[in-house]
Amino acid sequence: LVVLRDVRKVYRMGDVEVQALHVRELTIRRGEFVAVLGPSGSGKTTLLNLVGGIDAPTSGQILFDGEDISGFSDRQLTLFRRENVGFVFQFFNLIPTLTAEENVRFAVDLASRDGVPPDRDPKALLAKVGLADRVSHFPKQLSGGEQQRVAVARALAKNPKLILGDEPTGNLDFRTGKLVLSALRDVNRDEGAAVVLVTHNMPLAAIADRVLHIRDGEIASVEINERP
Amino acid sequence: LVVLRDVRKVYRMGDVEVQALHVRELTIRRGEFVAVLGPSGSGKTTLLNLVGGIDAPTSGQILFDGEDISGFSDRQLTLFRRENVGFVFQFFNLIPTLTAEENVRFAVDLASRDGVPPDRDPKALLAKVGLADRVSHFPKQLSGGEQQRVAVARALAKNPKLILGDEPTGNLDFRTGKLVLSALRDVNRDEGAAVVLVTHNMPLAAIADRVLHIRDGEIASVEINERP
Ligand SMILES: Nc1ncnc2c1ncn2[C@@H]1O[C@H](COP(=O)(O)OP(=O)(O)OP(=O)(O)O)[C@@H](O)[C@H]1O
Ligand SMILES: Nc1ncnc2c1ncn2[C@@H]1O[C@H](COP(=O)(O)OP(=O)(O)OP(=O)(O)O)[C@@H](O)[C@H]1O
Ligand SMILES: [Mg+2]
Ligand SMILES: [Mg+2]
Repeated sequence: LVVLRDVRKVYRMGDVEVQALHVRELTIRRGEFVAVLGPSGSGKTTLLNLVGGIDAPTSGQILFDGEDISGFSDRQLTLFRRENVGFVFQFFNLIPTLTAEENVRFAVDLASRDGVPPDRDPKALLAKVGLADRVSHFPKQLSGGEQQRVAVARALAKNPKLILGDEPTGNLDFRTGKLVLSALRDVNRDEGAAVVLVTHNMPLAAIADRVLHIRDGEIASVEINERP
Repeated sequence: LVVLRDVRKVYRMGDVEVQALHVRELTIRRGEFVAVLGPSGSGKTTLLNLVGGIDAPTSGQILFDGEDISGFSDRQLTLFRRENVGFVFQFFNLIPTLTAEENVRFAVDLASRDGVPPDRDPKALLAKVGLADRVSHFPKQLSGGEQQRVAVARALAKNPKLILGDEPTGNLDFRTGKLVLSALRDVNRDEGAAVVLVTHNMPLAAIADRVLHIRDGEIASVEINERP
């Protein structure tokens, strides 16, 4: 589904260069569940942003469904993402003037010209992550972990080919985190969505097909999980 | 140091009432290290905001060093906090137009009319949380976990009587989280600061003197940790 070839992301600050990421070769298969682990500052968000077309690489090639998106303009990237990617951002990016339900519905409407399956009901998605009685709250009336879960529901709402989660359980206790885990696992198994999750949460990494260990902007090792 | 008596926080949304918190009795002793655990939405941030004077209770009494702060105006609360409380917010609240070092220095300057011990050097504090080579980055040039660590350094910088951390390792891997843990432990042991941490991180809870378990806005149970 996604192929990265000799991709680099370099940030320039005056005459200082930060080599945030260098990936020689990475393939994410359709329907695969990948976990990304690594220390703070190692380049995980940078990797996710490139895979999901939030950002463009400094050099190298990124193919999505065979199409090269590494040279896309901002406008092209926006349309590409709207069609194909559900993103749970590290800091959520909810729309403050919309309720939880409206935030999710907004994503459904954007995707719905493809025909929306009935279970993409915003209320049902919010209930799945334990927020049935918070649907009319605005983001500033929600706890940190509740906002995070609205962001998860929104990413799932458009039933995309690829779901990217940047530490989607970072603000959640163990049991609430498991609700999110099952929601992600279901969309992977039932809808065939590829899922790439950055996480510090070991039980989440354990359900992945493959675990990428990132260090200092490079993929240091890859672990394959044997299915029971 | 801090006493809460029959404190309630109720949010009203139209004709719906959210009973976010009800604490009958809570005392936080000088120099004590307290961990607060509980599910997402259970009232932890609400509790921290009341203890630290970020927010005022709907009813009840809050005493800090014997002084009743529950009736303070916003202005009084701001001055009170500046003097007494170092806060690591769930979403950091860094100043976007200041670098990491300047964000920390800003807090030091606000507190320094009390006389600043030489080790409140912003660079030294940032180095303590592993950010020695990120001191000149602006918040948007930092990873999520790096921003979180700047927020930790800033809270420690003013050497306050009380440090409040709202999931201060939520965006950190295990090893980077341990840097933050030692920094908090040091300020508790060496400077005698009381520390109250909301956390989902069990090793952090293990080093506390006392662990409060919150559920549905109430303190469901209290665990005392025996010192080795
Ligand atoms: N302004 C508000 N209006 C209405 N309800 C609110 C408001 N702020 C918070 N709440 C509700 O109060 C409850 C407690 O919120 P709080 O932020 O203290 O939870 P928390 O324990 O910190 O959760 P988390 O672990 O997810 O950060 C939540 O259920 C939340 O929906
Ligand atoms: N705009 C920028 N300018 C300069 N350096 C940057 C910029 N954005 C990120 N960086 C640096 O690039 C590195 C990788 O950042 P990234 O956000 O990918 O890390 P991460 O693995 O997601 O970390 P965390 O787990 O803390 O979220 C970090 O060291 C960061 O300081
Ligand atoms: Mg990140
Ligand atoms: Mg909270």
